[in-house]
Order: sequence, then C-alpha cells, then structure tokens
Amino acid sequence: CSTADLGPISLNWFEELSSEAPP
Amino acid sequence: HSTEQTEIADLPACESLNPGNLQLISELKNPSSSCSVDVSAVWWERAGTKEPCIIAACEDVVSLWKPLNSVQWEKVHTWHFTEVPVLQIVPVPDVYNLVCVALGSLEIREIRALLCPSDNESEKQVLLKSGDIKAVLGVTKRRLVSSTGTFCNQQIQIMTFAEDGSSKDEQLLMPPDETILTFAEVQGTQEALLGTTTMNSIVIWNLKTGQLLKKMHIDDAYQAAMCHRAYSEMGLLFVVLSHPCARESQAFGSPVFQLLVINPKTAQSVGVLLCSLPQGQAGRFLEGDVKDHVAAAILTSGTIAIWDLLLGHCTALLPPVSDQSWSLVKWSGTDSHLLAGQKDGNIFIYRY
Repeated sequence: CSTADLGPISLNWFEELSSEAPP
Repeated sequence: HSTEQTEIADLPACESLNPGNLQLISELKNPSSSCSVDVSAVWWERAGTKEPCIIAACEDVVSLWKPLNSVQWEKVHTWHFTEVPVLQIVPVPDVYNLVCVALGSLEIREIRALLCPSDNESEKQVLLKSGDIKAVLGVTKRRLVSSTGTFCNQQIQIMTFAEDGSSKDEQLLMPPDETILTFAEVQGTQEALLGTTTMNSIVIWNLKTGQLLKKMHIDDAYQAAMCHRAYSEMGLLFVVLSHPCARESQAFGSPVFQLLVINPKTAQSVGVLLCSLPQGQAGRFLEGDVKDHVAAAILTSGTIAIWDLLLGHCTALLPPVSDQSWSLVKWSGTDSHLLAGQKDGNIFIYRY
C-alpha cells in the first residue's frame, strides 16, 4: 500500500496537534 | 478499505514451522491448586541490588520469584487476597520494588500496589483506586494510567510514584466521549499515550499536558480491537491490534494480529499486515502479548503461536504440554524470554 493514501505527513505531528488542541 | 490494502502475512503449513525457535529453559511449579491468572517479569530491588524477577498471579495469591541461577527460581514473597480475586498484573516501568495488580470478578474493581518495604521485608499492599475501572496500564517514568466509568462520566487519571514506590502524584487526562477499552504507550514519541475505544476509535493524549489530541475512527472491521503496541516513526503511527472477534475468511484465513498505520495529522489509516494462523491450525485469538517485533498469542485450541512482524509470518507453534492447554503468554520485560502459563499455575520459561 502507499502512504500517499494517508494524506500529508508531518514529522512533528505530536507538537503540532498539541498546539492545536484545547488546553 | 483496510482489508483490500492489507498485506497478508504468509500462511506456512504447520509442519514447516520450526519448534526449535522456542527452547524450554526453566519451570516454576505452583504448589497450590489455585487458578493461574497472569504472569510478568519485572526488575525488583532487594538489598540495593536490582534483580530480574518473575511475578505470578493466581486468583487469591501473587508470588514474587527471584533467580537462584539461570534455571532455578526461589519464591521470596507472597501477597494474599481473600476478598476480591486477582484479575491481572500491572507492571509499572522504572519502579524497582513495586508492582500493581487489578482485582475484580469480571471487571476491575480495585487497583492495588504490592510492596516489600526494605526495613522489615514484609509484604504490604496499598489500595490505589476503586470503582468501575475499565482499563489500566503502567507507563514509563513510574506512572500508572487508568480509566473509570463510561462515556461522559469517564475519568482518566495518571498516578506518578516516587522512586521507592511510596508517595504519589495525581493528574487527570481529558476524557473522550467514548469508553476506553485499552491503553498503549507510543514508543518513539515521548509523552504520547494511545487508547482504543469500544466504538472503534483510536485516541491520542499528551501525557504532560493532559490534552486529548485526536480521535480517529478506524474501520469497523477492527471492532473490540485491543492495542498491544504502538510506535511512531517518520510521522506515522504504527499500531498492533488483536482481534478477539475477527471472523475467519477464505482469503485471509483466521486473523489474529493486525498492523495498522495511521497518519495522526489526517486521521487516515490503512492496514499493512495481517497475521493469520498457519494453514491447518484451528482456533481464534484468546489473549496475547507483543514486544518489539514479536507477537505471541494463545489460541482457543490451547496452542501458543508466535509471529515475527518484520518477517511477516508465524515463526513458532507451541502445542499444549502434558495435555494442559496454555492459558497465559507474556514476553519477559527483562530479557528475550517467553513466559507461558497453564491453568494449574505452572509457568514455563522459554528462550525465543
């Protein structure tokens, strides 16, 4: 399978989701 | 869509599997007739020395065994439970003289810490939590995460132990609107905790801030899936699930474990590896354990099956010994051994 199906990937997903999520 | 895109692990015939992948090295005999419920290998500190010990749990007693040499073990401590039976052992990483146990009948009613204070060496147990406990996991940095209640009344709590296991600090995580089924720490991303829910979702928290970062619905084929391992690599989340409710199909055989890849940014997921039973082997998943790239499962037939998740196929089958079905299987947390338990409480230690 291809990871292209999963959409754009971010190496810093944890930090980015933490900055976006409500405190 | 996941089943179409899943790579099916090879289905070698039973005869081609090498039983030599598992070598019996030791056995712990249970002198009591109590039913065995769990086993775990933990580091335990005695007189200033850390030793790789084995904790064995029956319904009414938990025993700590220390190694005398490479094949012999000695029982050094026992904790007795007369009111509520023991359900499972909950090891807490980075603590060397404490282990937790979950007690209850069908569901967890209590979590207790088991200790041996160094001053008098007598066994001690401390009630940490009671109530309608749905899931519990020991996580790195001496922490214990647990969920109580369901849906909107759910409370998710982290306790942090001191190095000697004595005092504790408590913090709450933001609950999702679905009941948590299992927790898994995310290797490769410090402070990330993953949970599976009864509604086929995977949730991620930030353990430091308590934030709920994402809720991702996965395919309905993953119903009641338990998460055995999660790791983050190259921006993707790899999750090993087991399928107690999976149906056998002609194309995929009888699935036991599945490796799922999730993009946590987009919540898109795809199945990449399906570990099915070797051809000719009957049964379904009963319970199992995953460590690094090896997955072990007890099948309803009483046999233990092991898969290498890198090779993508079953590497060993261990049929019942002395006509006794296997009822427990755990990878040792202290070395590369496999701990296999029978209902009568006897524990066999294999080198894999």
